[in-house]
Amino acid sequence: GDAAAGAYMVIATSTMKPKTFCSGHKVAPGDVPSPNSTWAPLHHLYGPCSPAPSSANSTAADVAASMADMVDDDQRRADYIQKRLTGATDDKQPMAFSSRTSQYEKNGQYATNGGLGSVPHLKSLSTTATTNSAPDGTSAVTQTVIIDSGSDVSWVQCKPCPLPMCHRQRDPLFDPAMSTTYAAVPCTSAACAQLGPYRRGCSANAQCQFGINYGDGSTATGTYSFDDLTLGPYDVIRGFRFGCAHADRGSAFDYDVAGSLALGGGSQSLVQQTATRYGRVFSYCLPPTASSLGFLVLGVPPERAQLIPSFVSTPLLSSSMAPTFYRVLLRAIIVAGRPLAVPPAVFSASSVIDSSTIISRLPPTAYQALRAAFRSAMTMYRAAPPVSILDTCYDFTGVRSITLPSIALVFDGGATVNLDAAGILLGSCLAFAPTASDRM
Amino acid sequence: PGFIGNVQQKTLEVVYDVPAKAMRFRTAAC
Repeated sequence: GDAAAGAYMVIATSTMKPKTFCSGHKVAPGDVPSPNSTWAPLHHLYGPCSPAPSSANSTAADVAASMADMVDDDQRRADYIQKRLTGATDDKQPMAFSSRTSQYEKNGQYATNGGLGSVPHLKSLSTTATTNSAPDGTSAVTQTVIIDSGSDVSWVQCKPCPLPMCHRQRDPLFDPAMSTTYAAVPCTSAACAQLGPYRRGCSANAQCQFGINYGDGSTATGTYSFDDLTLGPYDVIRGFRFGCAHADRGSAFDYDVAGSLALGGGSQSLVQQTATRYGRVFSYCLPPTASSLGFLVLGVPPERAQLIPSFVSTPLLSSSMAPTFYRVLLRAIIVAGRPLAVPPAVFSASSVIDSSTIISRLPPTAYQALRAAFRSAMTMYRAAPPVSILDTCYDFTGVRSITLPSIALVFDGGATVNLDAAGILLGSCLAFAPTASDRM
Repeated sequence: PGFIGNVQQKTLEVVYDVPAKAMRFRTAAC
């Protein structure tokens, strides 16, 4: 009866494991590529939906150890964002992509494929290559990048990018010399000045240099550049500004991705660069498993208007102190159909909403109430040791289906969002953690 | 601040509508 009322969900444990094949998109009206927007598939970095899936297998022990590493790295990212929001003015970005290379960690981030540049086709190329070419006889070079709504400067590794100054990547290195539409940003240009804290002087030939210092000490440096970016099947963003990295030392980028697509609120981000065309509106859907696909959309194509009634809305807050980050106000949490008994004042601080922070963090008073309600609904399962900051974990060995209490987040204005089962557990642990203080 | 992490965003369509100062959500979108 509770399940029917939406208070609980019954999940077959088999559905929580990635399949060996890509189940593709769950398509609703309007959820298809459109000439009026930029629409691109979004996938886990590894798994059957990735264009270049990994063949590596992980043992259960590997997964447990790597999940702890992933959560530790995520905490560093969260700490860094909190520092930025207190007014710290350094130029570090909140990257917490792990320097370790386990399978589990790689599943904590989401990637999309973009085409960069225009490479002239030789006449001897195959029919397939010709089919992919642009009308002017050139084609883009596919690059797999992490999407990050918590940073502002996009970049990819560019030739030359020797190891170990750079990291291995699955796609061929982008070669500016082979692109007919590539240009370095001149040092004296407005685009170079707009780099602000990410500007790193000029090269000997007066090309604008960029540098990003990530929160964990990693860096990416190189030449700030223009080239055409193709996202999805229809649209080309001409003169996209991005970092052409020739070194990303100390790197947190052991992922074999080409770089990062920045969707933050700062002036350098893709969102701001495409403001005229797409009106500073973008959306994404993160897939529940590595065997399913999500999407990234820039703009609002008219055919998506029919979806509007199915959206709930809450005010989006921004801060001139840290324009990179997007924030919302959480007002209440409902567990198994019952609101937590938490004074509204506990939720008075905002929450950063971010595509690359993995675990949600709540004020301690709210977290403790959530944990108590969740544990009380999960007493039929064996408890398991904590994993890093995740202190509510279970041993589901031998369990064929899990009865999970529903969790809904209620945002300012009454927007109530029911979490998917994939949004409640990370591995076998409740995927929430507390902040350091209710007063943060 | 707190955080709304990417685990909790799974299967939601999350719309960042900057000019309207609105964040929109749609469940079971992917």
